[in-house]
Amino acid sequence: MAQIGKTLLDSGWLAARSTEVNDDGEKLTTTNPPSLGPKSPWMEAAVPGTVLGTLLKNKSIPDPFYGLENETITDIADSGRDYYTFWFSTQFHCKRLLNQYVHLNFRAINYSAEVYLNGHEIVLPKGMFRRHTLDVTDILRPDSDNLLAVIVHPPDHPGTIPPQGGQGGDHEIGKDVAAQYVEGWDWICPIRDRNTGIWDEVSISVTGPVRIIDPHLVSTFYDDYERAYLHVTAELENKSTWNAECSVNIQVTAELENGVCLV
Amino acid sequence: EHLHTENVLIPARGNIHHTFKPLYLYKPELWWPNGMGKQNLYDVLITVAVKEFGESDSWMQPFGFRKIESDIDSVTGGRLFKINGEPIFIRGGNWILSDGLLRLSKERYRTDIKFHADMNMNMIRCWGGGLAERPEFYHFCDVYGLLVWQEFWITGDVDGRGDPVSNPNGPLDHDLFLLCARDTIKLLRNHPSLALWVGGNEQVPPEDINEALKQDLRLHPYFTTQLLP
Repeated sequence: MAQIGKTLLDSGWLAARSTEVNDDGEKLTTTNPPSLGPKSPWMEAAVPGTVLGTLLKNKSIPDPFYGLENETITDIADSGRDYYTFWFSTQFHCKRLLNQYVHLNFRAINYSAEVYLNGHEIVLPKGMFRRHTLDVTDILRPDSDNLLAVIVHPPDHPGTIPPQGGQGGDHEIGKDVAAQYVEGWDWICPIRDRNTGIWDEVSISVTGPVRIIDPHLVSTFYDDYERAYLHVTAELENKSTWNAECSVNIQVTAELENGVCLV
Repeated sequence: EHLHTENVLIPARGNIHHTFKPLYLYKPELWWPNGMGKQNLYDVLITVAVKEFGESDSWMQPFGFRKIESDIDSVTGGRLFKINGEPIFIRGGNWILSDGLLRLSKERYRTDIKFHADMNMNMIRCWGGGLAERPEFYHFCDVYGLLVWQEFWITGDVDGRGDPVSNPNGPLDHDLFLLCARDTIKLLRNHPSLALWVGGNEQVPPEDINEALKQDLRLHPYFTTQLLP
């Protein structure tokens, strides 16, 4: 039975350069899942992380922060975006109960992606600083591993680093909603893949019919901070096809010294 | 007195925004920045149980009771900060990011942020050319009392004041910028250490973005009313 709550997907990831993988996402997540091997383009991946982070983990590139090693790593401006468009793939098990719902969450991806789960495709919109929450309840396999593959595309405007360098290179990256330091600055060399990748946590969350979304907590004070109020607003979503009668509970606990709790 | 339950009815396949009755606390232990007092944190736990199903979801956030105010001082033109009504002398550090390849980890965040606290700092400024920092970064700022000045993704060099002058109107897709900003605000807004959102580094965002951000980030009128007991 799937426990209600969040589970991180932060192990068992593989990655491959998109130009070296012949299968599409549907095959990768049904008949021909990725596997390691001497002739396989797949390698162990660092997720959360970026393409360069994975290549460095596999010693496919030198560490860009040592000496002039960064000069030996191909810049995306010279290689083209496909060179740093990568597949990331993993498997996970999730046996949900009746009236339980499962969401796949990406807390941040740079810059856009298509997600394939058990042969189903879901397109993720652009933007480095946004979360993606996908209802995957109906496409999960209850009795076997679920196959997940994500193809991640670099920023639309990776730019070109002028010979003289400079703050933000040719500034093309500013056309996208992404971190701008990646074209190089006075304190850092250009990042060759412009930080393309699944750079923040991936998780699976299991809930019942009703789930809590983005609560907002605000405190206000009166009488010289003697009187305080905690204001809480939350979005509640009912995934089921029937009206849900709910009781919602707030508990404020102060953790005192030595693990004693005041409720 | 810190336990509160309310009943709600949510239509099939529906969403509701539910605002709870304000929870009253008498003399809560306040959250203070490094060097001004303790960083008292309460665990706020929200659970929802559905009739004939049981517990359906839960959400927990370490929360600090504090009031942060800041205004531009008419004499010096500088920004004056007050925490829980007390003025504070800001001793801040510049922050770009943990690692150029985004190899981010809790351990690294804890070490870096505790280092800032040990250096007797009480604010960290997240530069606009870097990241909207992650919840783990903010969690350790909550724990060690580092206020956070968080910039959005605009820099003078790249957006209109660099050489060559480029992107005078910022990114191509303003709606995407605002969508990312709003989602980032929702991700980070409950951390007591979050002290100030700033449009960008050495540059004001394009007019439409700046106005929308100011509108989105103003203190909701609901919280400016005096609540009578």
